[in-house]
Amino acid sequence: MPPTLLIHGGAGAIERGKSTPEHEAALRSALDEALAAGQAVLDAGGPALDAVIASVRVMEESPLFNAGRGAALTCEGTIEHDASVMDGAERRAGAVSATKRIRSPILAARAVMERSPHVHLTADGAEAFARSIGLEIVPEWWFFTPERQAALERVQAAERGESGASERDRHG
Amino acid sequence: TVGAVALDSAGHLAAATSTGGRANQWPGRVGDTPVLGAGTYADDRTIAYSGTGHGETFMRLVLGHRLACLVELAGMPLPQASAQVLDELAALGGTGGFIALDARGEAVMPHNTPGMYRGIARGGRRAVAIFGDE
Repeated sequence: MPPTLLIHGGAGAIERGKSTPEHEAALRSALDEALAAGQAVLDAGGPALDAVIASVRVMEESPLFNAGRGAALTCEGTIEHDASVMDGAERRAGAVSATKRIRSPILAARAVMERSPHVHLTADGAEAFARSIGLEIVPEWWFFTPERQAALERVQAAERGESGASERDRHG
Repeated sequence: TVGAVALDSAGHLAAATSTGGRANQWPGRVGDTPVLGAGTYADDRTIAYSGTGHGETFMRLVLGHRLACLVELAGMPLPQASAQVLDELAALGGTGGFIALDARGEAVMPHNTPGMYRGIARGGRRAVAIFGDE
């Protein structure tokens, strides 16, 4: 079987006519860019682990997806990231959770797998570990987008019974 | 949530998932993404898997690992095992989808939501989709 790569950018109330043609085109372009990044690794004979990381990195950097930059906001208006990676060859795994300032959560998860004795690091400990090995740390505002801020306000207004929030708002 | 699964030319599988969680969640809420077997799983003997959706239900089902067990221990083909775990997700009131590959390159991208951002690259070609009917 030839090398194969699958990606997803989230599931939810994604229905025709709910977004503009421009937004839909931007999404398709971003998905294709993520595929191309992973495909390039596989086509060069590279490992599946590098391919999945390359694809996820593209989507973390894109404000269109609920990961990395453009992530959904907590009820306190903050952002917390979770990520994990698993290598099927030896069932090695790495994960981070509740991180706020690590630019790439998936690179942090991989570093936990490859450069720590642990499988999962969380919150301040994960941040300290990332800093100690030189992963890029950014200010929290770097991850924020106006769209997610507006979505949070709609969800919270709905919780107060003031107006409806879409499924899309809730799930980012 | 975003994710990727891959099968390389050496026959190895891998999976990766990254997320911002759910809008308006409590600080400190951890969903399925960093919980191995729930949001992400890879084992060369069975499948590579990455999930997205109502994380709490994925965790209660340990959905990715359950999918791997149905393939390995029950000998189910991946499409059949995927349909079963998606039914179990819905039976618990969960919504979402996942991507999965087995060691022979069988690929599934099922979801019980109106749409899922998804894509496949194989044999030098790429295709992406957004809506459920694509």
